[in-house]
Amino acid sequence: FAATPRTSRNNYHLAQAYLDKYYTKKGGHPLGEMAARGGNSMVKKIKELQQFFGLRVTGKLDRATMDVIKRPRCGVPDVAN
Amino acid sequence: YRLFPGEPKWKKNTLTYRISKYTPSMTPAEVDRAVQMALQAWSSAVPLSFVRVNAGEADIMISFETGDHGDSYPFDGPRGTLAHAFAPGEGLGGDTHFDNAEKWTMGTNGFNLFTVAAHEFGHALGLAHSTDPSALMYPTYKYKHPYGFHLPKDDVKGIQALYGPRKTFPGKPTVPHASPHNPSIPDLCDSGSSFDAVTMLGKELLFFRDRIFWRRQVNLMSGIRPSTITSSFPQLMSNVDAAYEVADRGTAYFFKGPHYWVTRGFQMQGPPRTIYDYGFPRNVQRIDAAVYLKDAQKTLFFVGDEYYSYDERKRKMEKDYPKNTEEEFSGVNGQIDAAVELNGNIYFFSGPKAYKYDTEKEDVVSVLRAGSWVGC
Repeated sequence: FAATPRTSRNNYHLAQAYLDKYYTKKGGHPLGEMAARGGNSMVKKIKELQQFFGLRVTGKLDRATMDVIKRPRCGVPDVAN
Repeated sequence: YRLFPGEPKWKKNTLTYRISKYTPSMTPAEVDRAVQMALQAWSSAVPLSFVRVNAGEADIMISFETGDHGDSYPFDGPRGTLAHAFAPGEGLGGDTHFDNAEKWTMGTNGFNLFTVAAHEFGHALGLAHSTDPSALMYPTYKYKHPYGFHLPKDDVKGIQALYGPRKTFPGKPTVPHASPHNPSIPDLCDSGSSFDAVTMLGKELLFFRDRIFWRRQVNLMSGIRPSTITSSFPQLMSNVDAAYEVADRGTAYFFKGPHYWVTRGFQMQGPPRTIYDYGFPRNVQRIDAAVYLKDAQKTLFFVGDEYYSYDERKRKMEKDYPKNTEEEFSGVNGQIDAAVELNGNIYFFSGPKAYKYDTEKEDVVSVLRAGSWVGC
C-alpha cells in the first residue's frame, strides 16, 4: 500500500502533533531544541511510542504506528511529565 | 503498571468528589451512576472510599469541558483525546475532565463513560499509563462492560502499590467491600460500657458500638443478636456516630463524621451525603447523637454539650439553636452518646448510663445502666 504524498504529509503532521502531546516532557525540552534537530528527535520519539505500545521499533511511521496514533485515547502524556 | 514521578498519592482514606458540569449526551442520573461505578472499581481493591458533595471544592472535581478550558491541556474536538485527569494533589490535583465534543454513552454507541472514567480515576488516584494492553490504564480506548467489572491484575498491583490492599475476612474468599477484619464483640455488660448510636428501624431497636450492632424487638429482651455493621450495611462506614428513623417516612439516617447515609430498612438509598445539607455550621464536624420526636416532627441533633433542632416537615434547621443540653433537659448529665424516643419518653445514653426523660414532666424519671437495654 503506497500512501499518496498528501496522505503522507497528513500522517506526518498528525504524528508530530501526537508526539508533541504525549511523548514530549514539558519543561524539559525547550521547543527550539526540537525544531533545531528536526527529524532526529522525532525518530527518537516514534521509537519511544513504538516501544510503549509493544510495536516493532522502527522509528518509522509505518501502518501499525499510524493505527495507534489514530486511536481515541486519554489525554495524559505517556511519558513522565 | 507505572506511577507518576514522585509517586503522588492521597494521604487520606475518604475522598470527596463533585460533578460540577454535565454533558448533554447523557442524563445527569446516568453520569452519576457511571461515575459511581467507576470509583467503585477502585474502592473494591484498596481502602479508599468516595463521598459525593454537591457544592464547593472536592478532592476530585469532575466536569465536561470543550476545547481550551484553562488547564493548558485543550481538548481537540471529536475523537483524538477523550479525557484527562491530574495526579493527586491540591488544587487541580485529582480533577478529571471529559471532552464534551465526544458522544458519551452508558452503552457502546459512542464512548462509554464508565470505561473512560474508570481509566481517568486511575490517574486521579496516582497511576500513570501502563504498557500492558490488558490493563485499564493502557492509554487507548477499549470498551469495558460496567456491570460485573473487575480491575485487571496489572491495575490492582499498581493501585495497591500506592494504597495497600483492602483487607478481607480471614478464612473467607476475597470479598470486595468486606470489612477489614473480624472485629471483636465488645462486652456490653461491663460497667463502663456505652453505645455510639441507638435507633428504631421498623419494629426493631438497633444499638451500635464500634463495628458491631445489636438488634432486638422493642418488647422482647431475648434473641438479641450482634452482627457487624458492614455485613448489613455494606456501604456504611465501619462504625456510626449517630442514627435516627422517621418511621412514617420509612427512612433512617446514619451519621459518620461530616457525612450521612439514608436507608429504607437495610437498603441504602444512594451514596453518602454531607451533613451541611441540614444547615449545620461548618465548625460542626460530627454528630454525637440524634433523636426524632414523632409528635413534634422534629429531630434533635446533639453536638458536644449543645443540641440543634431540625424541622423535618419544613426540612430546615430551627432558629435560636444550638441550645445547651443540660439547661434544656434537666437531670441529663454529660455528653449525649445516643438517644431514642419510645412511648413518649426520650432515652438519653451518656457513657454507661441511660436516662429516661419524660417529655411531659420535662424531667428524668429513672436512670438505668446502658447495658440493661441488651439484656445485661
